[in-house]
Amino acid sequence: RKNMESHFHTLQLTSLLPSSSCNPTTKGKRGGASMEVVNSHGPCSKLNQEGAKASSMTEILAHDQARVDSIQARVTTQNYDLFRKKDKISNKNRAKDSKVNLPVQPGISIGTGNYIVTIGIGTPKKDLSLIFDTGSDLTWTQCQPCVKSCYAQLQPFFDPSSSSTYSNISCTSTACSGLKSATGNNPGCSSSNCIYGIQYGDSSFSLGFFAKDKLTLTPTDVFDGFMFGCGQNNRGLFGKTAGLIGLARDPLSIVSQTAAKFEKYFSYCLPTRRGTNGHLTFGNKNGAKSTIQFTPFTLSQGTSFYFVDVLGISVGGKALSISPMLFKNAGTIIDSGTVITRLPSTAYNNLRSTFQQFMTRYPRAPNLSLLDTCYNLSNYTSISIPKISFNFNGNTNVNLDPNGILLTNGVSQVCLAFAGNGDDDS
Amino acid sequence: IGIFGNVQQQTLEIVYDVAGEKLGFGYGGCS
Repeated sequence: RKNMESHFHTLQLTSLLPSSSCNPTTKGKRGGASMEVVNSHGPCSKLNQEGAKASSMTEILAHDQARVDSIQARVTTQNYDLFRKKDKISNKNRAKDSKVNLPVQPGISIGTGNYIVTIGIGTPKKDLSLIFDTGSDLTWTQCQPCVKSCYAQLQPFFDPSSSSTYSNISCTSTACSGLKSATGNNPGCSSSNCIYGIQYGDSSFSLGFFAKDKLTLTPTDVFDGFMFGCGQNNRGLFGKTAGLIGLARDPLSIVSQTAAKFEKYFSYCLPTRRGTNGHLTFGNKNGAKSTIQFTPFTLSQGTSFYFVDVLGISVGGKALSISPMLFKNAGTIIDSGTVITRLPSTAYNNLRSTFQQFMTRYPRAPNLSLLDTCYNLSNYTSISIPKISFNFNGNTNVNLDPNGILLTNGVSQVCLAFAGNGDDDS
Repeated sequence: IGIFGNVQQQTLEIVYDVAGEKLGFGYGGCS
């Protein structure tokens, strides 16, 4: 019994299912520069209401794979360029690189399993609900007059002419030159105004004026001259959001632009499709909780992604027999925009088979898109599943919430929420 | 590369100390 409690989650199946009602209990109580984060498919998302057609789980997973493919391509391309420049590539890797299929579209896919955060821009401020993305850098929003094209969004478009603090950025400015690294594209110039363009891996894009205006995170956290994209031509998988907030590492990301006050320190909690009370908080005003375990970033890899070192994984208290070198060879990033964790193929196969051994009492169900270990739990109200924990460099062990182990598509199709990459290290 | 996705991040407190070059994990971040 003690073993069961230590290594298994016993839970009501309903705790894994989406809720239809939004009942935040701590809204507004968190200190510091804190904003509410909602799951775009959850009950607290206004973007998920008012007759909007909800994405199916299959659609969400298909878009998720598009995002993962484009992340893989972006990292591979950058490494490929680095190898070419430094000419240090081994013959083994040279052969592998020759097989790389470079993406038709640069950048990463947006995906649709997104989280949303609301910020204010302009004077007076306009609230804008933006996709929350640690995998990209530039913050942008759709702007009037939408010279070329805008997709439908829930809130009114930002109107620069209604903001007394708005200004376009000059083509000759250093900030304009910085768009190359923030977006992957060279900036343009129109009547001395800097033009940005960002294209994502699924062909979604935003193009418009690179501008600056007042950014309001909270009434006491206000930043003059925040640089962002004022989109005049925008299309893609952005749902009904007003754009995107870039939380990656480039000098033009919101993390870098607010560094003077927040010292490049932020934290968040992503709520489940059932839960509420998610947050994005800038700064370390209240001091880090002593219970936080830290693992070092590996930030020298030429992209703005956040790389971490996974050393091992345990399932049901059993450490999987995986060499740490397997993870090290592939590398791992943490990303708020990817839905399902991707593991090196060998690691996933090991995790899957161990998980299945602990779940033999439950009847299987058909695969759900890229998820290949699914169960029909229609006849159960309570289930017991093995705990899964990740061991990161720095002796950091992270036990996943049950919602991080299983993804439900109704009680008849409850799936292990992991997937494998096609290859261990390419 | 492997990717630690947002389903697995749910309910955890995820701390980015970019200047300190470290990532933190805590529990009960949404409560």
